[in-house]
Amino acid sequence: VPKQGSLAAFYTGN
Amino acid sequence: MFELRLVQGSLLKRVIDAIKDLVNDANFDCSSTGFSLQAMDSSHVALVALLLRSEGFEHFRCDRTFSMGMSIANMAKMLKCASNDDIITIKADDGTDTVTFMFESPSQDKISDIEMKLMDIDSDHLGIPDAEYEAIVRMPSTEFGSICTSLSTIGDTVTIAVSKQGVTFSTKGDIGSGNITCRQNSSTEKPEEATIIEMKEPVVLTFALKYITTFTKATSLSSQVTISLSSDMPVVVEYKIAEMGHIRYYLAPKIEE
Repeated sequence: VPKQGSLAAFYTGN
Repeated sequence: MFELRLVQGSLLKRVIDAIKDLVNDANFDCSSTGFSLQAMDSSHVALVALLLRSEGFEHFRCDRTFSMGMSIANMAKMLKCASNDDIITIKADDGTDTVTFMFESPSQDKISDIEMKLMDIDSDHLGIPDAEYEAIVRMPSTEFGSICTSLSTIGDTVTIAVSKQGVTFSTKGDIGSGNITCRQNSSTEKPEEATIIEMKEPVVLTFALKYITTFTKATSLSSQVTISLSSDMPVVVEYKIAEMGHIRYYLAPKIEE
């Protein structure tokens, strides 16, 4: 089953 | 002092309807540029970014940049007091913990003043760089909405595959599977009915339908939707808001383990 990715893994916080 | 006036008040009602199923509370950022928001859903999987530019308002005054924390559900409740053809004015003063919504009927014979409490909200702002996407699909927003609704009755995820042949949305569930292909169609006389695919590379990505169908709550804001895709990157689903800005949704893909 594919796992749901999180947005924070792609974009950095500021 | 912050004050904005929007003659087409129903637009704000539709914007809030397009956000309320995804986000509970959000900081609205007010600056001379306009009225904007960036907020993630509680599971940090999806993000919504709204921009309403100051030029799009009949009146826009913002003396200094600040944020107003609001419960989206409460805002939707307050906006229920406005009729669709009402003119909406939003006002807030420095240092107060309330925001005022004024709804005026077009004939000016009914004026409602609604005060709502503001909230302190800790929110993580994500820096989203401008990116080149491998495939960009523009299609009628109603078409995209009906595809998502149809597929969500069969499965929980949608696989979006863009190739030279077109864009295919497919799903699989316990009862069976389904796929819907839309081919490029730019010959139509009505631009709002066109499907246009710009592809540098074929892309195949899988997303949770639960979130994608929530994004289609913005359908009434724009006749066209733009879906931007790159391998292993979040999808961007954008609805342009005529003369004013946009609402963009970002969703991280499902990743094979």
